[in-house]
Amino acid sequence: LSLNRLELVGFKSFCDKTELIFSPGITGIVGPNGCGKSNVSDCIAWVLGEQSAKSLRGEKMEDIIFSGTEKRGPLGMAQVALTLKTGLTDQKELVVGRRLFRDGESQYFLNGSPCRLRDIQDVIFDTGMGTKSYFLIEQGRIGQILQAKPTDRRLLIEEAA
Amino acid sequence: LSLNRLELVGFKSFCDKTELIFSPGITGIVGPNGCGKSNVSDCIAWVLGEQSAKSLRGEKMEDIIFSGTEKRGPLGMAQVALTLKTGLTDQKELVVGRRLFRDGESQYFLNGSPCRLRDIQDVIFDTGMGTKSYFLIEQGRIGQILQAKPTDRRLLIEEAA
Amino acid sequence: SRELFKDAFERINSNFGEVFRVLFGGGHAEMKLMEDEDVLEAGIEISAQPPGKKLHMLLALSGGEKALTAIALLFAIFQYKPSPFCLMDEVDAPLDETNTDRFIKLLEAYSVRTQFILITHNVKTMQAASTLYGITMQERGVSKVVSVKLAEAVAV
Amino acid sequence: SRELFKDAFERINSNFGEVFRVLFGGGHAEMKLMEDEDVLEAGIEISAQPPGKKLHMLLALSGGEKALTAIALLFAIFQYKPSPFCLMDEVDAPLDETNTDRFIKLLEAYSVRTQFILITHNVKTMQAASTLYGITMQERGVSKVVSVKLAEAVAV
Ligand SMILES: Nc1ncnc2c1ncn2[C@@H]1O[C@H](COP(=O)(O)OP(=O)(O)OP(=O)(O)O)[C@@H](O)[C@H]1O
Ligand SMILES: Nc1ncnc2c1ncn2[C@@H]1O[C@H](COP(=O)(O)OP(=O)(O)OP(=O)(O)O)[C@@H](O)[C@H]1O
Ligand SMILES: [Mg+2]
Ligand SMILES: [Mg+2]
Repeated sequence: LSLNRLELVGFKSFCDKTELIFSPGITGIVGPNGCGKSNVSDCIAWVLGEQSAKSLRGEKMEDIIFSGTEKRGPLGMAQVALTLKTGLTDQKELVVGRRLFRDGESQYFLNGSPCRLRDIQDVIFDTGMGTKSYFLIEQGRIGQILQAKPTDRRLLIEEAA
Repeated sequence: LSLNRLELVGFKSFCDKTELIFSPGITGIVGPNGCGKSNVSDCIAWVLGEQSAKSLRGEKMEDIIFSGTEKRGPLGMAQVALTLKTGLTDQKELVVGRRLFRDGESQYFLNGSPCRLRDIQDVIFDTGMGTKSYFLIEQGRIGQILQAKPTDRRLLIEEAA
Repeated sequence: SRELFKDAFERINSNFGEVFRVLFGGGHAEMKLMEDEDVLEAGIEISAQPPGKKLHMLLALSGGEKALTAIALLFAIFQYKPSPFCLMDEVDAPLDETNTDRFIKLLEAYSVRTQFILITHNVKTMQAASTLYGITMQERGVSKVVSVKLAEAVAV
Repeated sequence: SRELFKDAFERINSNFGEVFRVLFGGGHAEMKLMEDEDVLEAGIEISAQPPGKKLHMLLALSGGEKALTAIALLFAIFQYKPSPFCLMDEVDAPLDETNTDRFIKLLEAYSVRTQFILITHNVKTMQAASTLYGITMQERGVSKVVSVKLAEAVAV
């Protein structure tokens, strides 16, 4: 399994349609303070099913929709699609999608057709990605793994077993 | 008021007698990971009366006494003296001292003669230094000022009033 | 004491807005006393809006923006009542180059009334120091202080 | 499942010791199951001892030592069961030059089986990336992605 492409529009500070292509090895993301780097990490957590607004640095889930600037009005929707390559020789494509409207209506997609959150969670499980704490280290959180309670650390090992 | 000199022995990783002279303006402290920079900050907090072992990154107060290395045995005592210059033209010297033995016995000093913790706290109050959160920003804590509860933030302002 | 607090609050608040604009090159920041409470008890809300952006909750600010906002508040308090000295342990770690430069300029301006002790890995911050101490552990586990020239410190 | 857990625990634990020694250039680290509990419930204690130092509580480790120990544990788990991808947001911020170099070497070794996405301000880490994206806010408050060459990124 590998990450292939991330497409986002209306997600936090990414007002316009944006695309990131990932290649094998190491991809770097750089830029000044406040430019939107950690928003990319929030975006990947969200499309893979994150349910807690607080862990996306908001109060309610609508806070992830572009809320406007001095010059632009707020948008009514945020949409993200993550393309993964799966299978032994990475020839099968799997596109995980999520959309949220300002009125709270939320939709999930698999290869373009609507599905439930459960379906996304099952797919992630099958690919061997494990839980978020395993593949997504948020800003300032690297020390948390050590500070976690002994039973929480256990979850990390159980996850791998 | 200004900081003039810090002398420490047996405090955390500073096994041998060590001295730092401070001058007006900006003093930088640099060095590799784990070499003892934040231990200097703990040392200043301690000599000025810090009572919580946990905020000095230990379990009990004796954890601040040099505990030995592969080649050196542990010490039985830690001692620190901080020389401040006070008065209008900085001509009066004030030396604040603290000593801790492994058996738990703890002593405070002002200009060389034994005193109580209360005396140290009074002196600090008179010099206008305020509480620790005002003059000592620990590693990783700069964001905490914003994350503190609204009533705790109030303390910071009250302190200044 | 109610008068004293209100006066301190107002002046620190106006300093906060000023210092924030200097550090962010614009924008707006302020403290608010929580409405429903008595002045002597009320907690303090903080709002910070970087230039050109909409106002979000503090939680939505980036790592660097949060650090810079907290620095602005600290210096706002120092402007009202300078602390004789202040030790800062790697407060510049989350800052990019531009914000590090702005932070250093501010530090230099305040270092007339306050003595600063800065623990840092950042070369730019080292260059702003008038005295530089290196701490080494040539003997493993034992810290020693050496006075360094800038060129040596940068090599660490 | 008791057997499965015990096997995972043993193998990850031996990896943890190995990776720790690589990152710290020696020393010793291990996980322990809390004795008094049943294997299926027991929490995990971690002990980490940098080379040449006495064993202290995790709390007494320095900021950089803690980050490096956590990275060692993460890679120990990846060695047992590689994650297809991993995003790390400024994990290199507390590290000095030497430890950043060791972290990057480790990253390069593991990037054969795991795709890494690294958010960083550190030039050395940027240099290790095969693809580099810059995020800018030329229009204030609106993020845009540009693909950058290393020379441009360093200037940020
Ligand atoms: N819903 C939203 N609409 C518009 N902008 C948003 C939204 N949510 C967050 N933001 C903006 O995103 C910015 C934070 O971005 P982010 O945390 O990604 O920065 P960063 O590049 O990680 O910076 P740093 O290097 O300081 O960590 C904030 O300034 C905030 O105003
Ligand atoms: N009582 C003690 N006796 C001996 N060594 C101690 C004692 N307490 C702490 N130490 C050592 O001090 C070290 C931590 O030092 P410190 O936190 O000052 O590092 P630092 O220079 O701030 O590093 P960083 O740049 O990573 O933040 C630990 O490795 C620990 O072993
Ligand atoms: Mg960030
Ligand atoms: Mg430190």
